[in-house]
Amino acid sequence: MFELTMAKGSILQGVLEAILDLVNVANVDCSSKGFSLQALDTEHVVFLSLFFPSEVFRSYRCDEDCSMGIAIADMVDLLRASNDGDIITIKVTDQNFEDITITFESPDKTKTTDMDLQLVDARSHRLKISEWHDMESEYQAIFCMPSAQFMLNCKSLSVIDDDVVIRVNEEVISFSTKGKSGCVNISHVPNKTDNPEKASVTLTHMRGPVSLTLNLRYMKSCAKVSTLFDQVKIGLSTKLPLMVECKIAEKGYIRYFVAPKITE
Amino acid sequence: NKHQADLEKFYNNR
Repeated sequence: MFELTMAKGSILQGVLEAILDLVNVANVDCSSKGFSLQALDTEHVVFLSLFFPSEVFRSYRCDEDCSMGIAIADMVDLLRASNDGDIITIKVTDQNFEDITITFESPDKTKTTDMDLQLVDARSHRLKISEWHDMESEYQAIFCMPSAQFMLNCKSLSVIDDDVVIRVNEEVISFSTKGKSGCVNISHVPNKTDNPEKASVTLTHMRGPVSLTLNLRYMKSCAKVSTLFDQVKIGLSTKLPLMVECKIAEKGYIRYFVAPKITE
Repeated sequence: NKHQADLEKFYNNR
């Protein structure tokens, strides 16, 4: 059996809302330590991988490792029907591995709403990329910045054009774009430390200058999720997709892998 | 002239 409970408006609900513009269906792997979710956007530009550790929930139970496909958009629609203060339970029993049961319980426990959501096939949403994020050394540059700043950069640039060029070297981290109506260049002078301060831009890893061109539509999606957290970590390499990561509690994470634009 | 890379192809071409 798999069962978790959370309060309405918890971080899981926030994340599911924020990934909706990219993801319809996701594959979820559950274990006693927590659950991971992988999803690929329909255009194959972004791969999303997240791990929610069990300790971020009010209660969490998973008797046996299991894997299920979930229609995220439908699930979010159901979760939106909950009321303030409700306790939300998500449950899958071994007897019925076709549905996921979602229950809302009102704070005074006088009202309970049960809903069943059918599980779907999401095997195509797996990608064997788990090794990427274990290879920090493969990224040419990794920096951290306040997620609100990251969102602001993406928004400011998207006024001018659809693409952003992110350049990183020892001295400067820049976000720039050039369009028909003009150009924008936002430069940050980074701190260099292993312990990034929450309010500053920090270069944590640097093996050489690197620049990547990315579609701002996808970057804005990453930024949307990141604003649920204080800081965002961004890894660049010419040989790997861009990585955007936020930490969920001690051991959890949400990572976006974004394919860059390339010159053909 | 930049074109959007496909994530799977990008990964396979590493």
